[in-house]
Amino acid sequence: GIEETICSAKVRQNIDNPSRADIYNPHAGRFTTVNSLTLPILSFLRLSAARGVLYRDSIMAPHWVTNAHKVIYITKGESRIQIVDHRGQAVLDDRVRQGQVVVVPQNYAVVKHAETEGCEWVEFNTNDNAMINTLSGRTSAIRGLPVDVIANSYQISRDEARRLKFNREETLIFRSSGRARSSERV
Amino acid sequence: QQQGECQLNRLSPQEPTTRIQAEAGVTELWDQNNQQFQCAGVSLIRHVIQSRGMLLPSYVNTPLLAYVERGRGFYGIMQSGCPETFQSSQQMQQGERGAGSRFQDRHQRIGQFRQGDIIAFPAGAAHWAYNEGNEELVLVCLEDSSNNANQLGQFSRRFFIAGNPQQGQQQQGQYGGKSLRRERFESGNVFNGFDVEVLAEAFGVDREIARRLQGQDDQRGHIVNIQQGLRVVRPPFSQEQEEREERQEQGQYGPRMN
Repeated sequence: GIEETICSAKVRQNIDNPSRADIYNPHAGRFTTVNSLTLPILSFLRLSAARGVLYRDSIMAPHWVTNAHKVIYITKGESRIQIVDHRGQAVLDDRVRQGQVVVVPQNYAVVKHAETEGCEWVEFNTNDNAMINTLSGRTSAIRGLPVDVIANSYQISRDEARRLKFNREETLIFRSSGRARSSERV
Repeated sequence: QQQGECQLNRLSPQEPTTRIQAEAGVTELWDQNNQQFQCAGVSLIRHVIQSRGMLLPSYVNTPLLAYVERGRGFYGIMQSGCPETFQSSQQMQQGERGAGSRFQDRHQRIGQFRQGDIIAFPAGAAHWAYNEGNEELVLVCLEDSSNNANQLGQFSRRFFIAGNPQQGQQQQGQYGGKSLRRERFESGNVFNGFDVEVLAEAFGVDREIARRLQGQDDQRGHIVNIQQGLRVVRPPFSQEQEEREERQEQGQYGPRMN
């Protein structure tokens, strides 16, 4: 019947509402996604989106998107964003402000650091179910590695490897100690 | 593929055109600029890993199928968010025998492979491999650049998350010239491009350990030697091995208490 056609398909979902957050850290911010699982019509578009909020002195874990390019549009505040390519070169290391857009190509590693003020953004992904792989934190690729692999990969002791692996219990949004503020390390 | 790339009047057998030497092995690359590979939308590489050699963790923007031509070992594929289901428990584990120290770890699943196996690596999933046999491990890998999981252009690119691959020795075949493919092994790892302070914050460690993540002083290349062998938590390699270990344990503790 008509209820199952595109004519009646749900095409709208709000992602600003904090209560819809998928990832939430009361001290650092939140991250909300909308994809084809939560808004089925996106599977036709093969697109998805997400909304991020970082409080002052907070970091979004270094990560890469395995299956999509990402376009980030800053809606409030600013954040230092670093993007690294497969050669280990920082192809972007900048403070991105409200109203500016940044493209993060698929698989490029990216980290966001809201330093002196918070930052809010919306991001669009070229896949209806964009998948993030983090490099640090409880659900990260590094956490998934055996201690020995880490110790031998980075030529560090097992104890140091354990610290790399387990020191961060959060998953995606971290509180930072402010020590990393680049604006103050000049 | 560009339509023109499939105007193949003649086909010819292809040899690898580039060798990237590293501490414990070599990777040979077929040049994906070649029309035949362009037409098929794939690229081919062959890793030859010496005994106790480990291919450092990396991920590629294309799905990858690897065939184990020779040798055996084990590998890990990190899917972010998957649970660490391989975990050493409080009782003694195989890793502790003879080592005298308490081996504690938990990590994602470890797979084992042997000659004749095909292993599938999803696009963008970080993976590593280790040769635990006594002979060379030879992995022939096809990267499907034209797969729609790849949105990064027509070449596959390898992102290392450890080591300093640019230390490998490159030898160029008859094709000459710089190709994007070779760039994959002439580069640092992804941490290299991040600010050390931010890394230290992101991992909650001190600056020195964060600096080691970047691997700038690492001279070993992308396949490293692990002289003392790699200790991980994993099930026995085969049925016989499991029975042998069980017998050993019974010998050590008497009949297995239920």
